[in-house]
Amino acid sequence: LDGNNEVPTGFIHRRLRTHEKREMQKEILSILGLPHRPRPHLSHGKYNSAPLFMLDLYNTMSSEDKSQSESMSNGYQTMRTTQSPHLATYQETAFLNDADMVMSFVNLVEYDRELSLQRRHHKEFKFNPSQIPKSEAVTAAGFRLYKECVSHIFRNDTFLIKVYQVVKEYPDREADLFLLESRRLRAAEEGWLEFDITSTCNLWVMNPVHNLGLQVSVETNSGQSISFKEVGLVGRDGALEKQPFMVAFFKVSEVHIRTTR
Amino acid sequence: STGGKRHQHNRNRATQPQEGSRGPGPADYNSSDKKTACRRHELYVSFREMGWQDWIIAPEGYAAYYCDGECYFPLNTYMNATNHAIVQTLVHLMNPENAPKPCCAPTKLHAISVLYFDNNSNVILKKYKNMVVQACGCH
Repeated sequence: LDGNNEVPTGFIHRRLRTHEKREMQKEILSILGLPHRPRPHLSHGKYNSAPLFMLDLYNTMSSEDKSQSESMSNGYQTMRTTQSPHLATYQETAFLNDADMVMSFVNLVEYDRELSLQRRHHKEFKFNPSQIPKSEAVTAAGFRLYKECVSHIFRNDTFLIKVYQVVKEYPDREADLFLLESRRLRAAEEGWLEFDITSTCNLWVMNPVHNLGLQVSVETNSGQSISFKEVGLVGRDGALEKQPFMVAFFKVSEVHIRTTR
Repeated sequence: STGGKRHQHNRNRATQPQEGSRGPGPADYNSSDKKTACRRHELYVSFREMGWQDWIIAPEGYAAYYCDGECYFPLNTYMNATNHAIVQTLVHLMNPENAPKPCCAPTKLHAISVLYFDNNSNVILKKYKNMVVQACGCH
């Protein structure tokens, strides 16, 4: 381990026993602020959209750290130059600079119910940010959807996409919705769409009982409801690297104190 | 100040650092001491070797480094040392039984970012401060 291939004086150099290795792992986990090693349930060998997006953020952060330490020694200011297909906006990289933690959330809606009671096309999305410690404040949150180019529709056609926060649900009638954003899309448009859901995410973190998810619907110019697939929006049945997800940026407001062991 | 006779006694010893002290004085410092002098050593923490590839996405590990070595007098000839470390060394020379030498410890630390899955397959990117030793010195 020593750069000069010498074992320094007083340094114990030997292979660790199994229980020592376990103790070592426990200590490293404690440094990372984790009570035990996570056991994610990854059904696919390949990373889907959220890990890919997060990996881009990681690479941006790492290259920035590297160039910053280089510029510190050179005495020059550095500029961010990372260009990535997953990393969407300049705004996101600005949030990243300010964040202590970034987290992506998988969509928890198992079965798509595409038609409402009134035969209106819509998609439901649910994320669970309730396990975030109270010391972490949400500085920004976004809902990300991928749109593919649709060639079977006239290329200059436009659609209106509406993202709602579900406020109240009823068994026998339509849910109460709060419109978060509406945006006009071109049929030929392709790429990630990002919707700001910062205030909604804050509400979900503070009061998880209010977390009834999001609803997204699309209308034609004439106001007719149209399905996700027809306009090229990718849902959970689409390609892995284009799956919708939520991302939130956090700032730590308290000093992390390690628990006594 | 420790006052009285003891103070006088210590001051006498301070003028003759070699006497009764375990560490070498300025005249004793030579190239062979460089090997044991306080400096940064390489230490790589491998997440891969811990078998954590299934939940840590990046990095595979990181160069944490560590500080090790002796703090010899005069400290400021070859490394970073706090002003008080020099005082601590003098006190140690005067009273080696009771006062320890300054510690060889990190003077500059950097952060790393870790990207990992949680139990729910959500992905977390977290910045951890003070994880990588940039420089060592005497405290």
